[in-house]
Amino acid sequence: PPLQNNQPVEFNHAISYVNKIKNRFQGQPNIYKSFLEILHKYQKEQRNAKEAGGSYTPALTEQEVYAEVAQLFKNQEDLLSEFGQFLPDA
Amino acid sequence: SYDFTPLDSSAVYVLSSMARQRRASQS
Repeated sequence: PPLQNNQPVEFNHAISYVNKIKNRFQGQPNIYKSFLEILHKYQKEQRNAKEAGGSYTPALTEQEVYAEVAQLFKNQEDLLSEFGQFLPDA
Repeated sequence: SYDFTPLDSSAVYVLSSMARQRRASQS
């Protein structure tokens, strides 16, 4: 989807965060890959819910996303707390 | 570095839309 110019703060923050994760887990590509999978799962659930117009409850809540990422980033407190800045209702 | 793969770009997209949603719900 096209990126919108009127949201540069969130976009720049997301770029720098993704870069940070990539660098941190350079030697552990599976961790980075799992993180991407969690994000995509979340996005898919959100999309399903949106398309169903309220008649579908996402199977993955923000709390569950946070818990999964916490498991993944267990010794990386800074990455986890920064992730919390992205999550709605974290 | 900014050598992003399409997968990275989609992660950026998800994260920034999450942050937008968060901001919208706070304001």
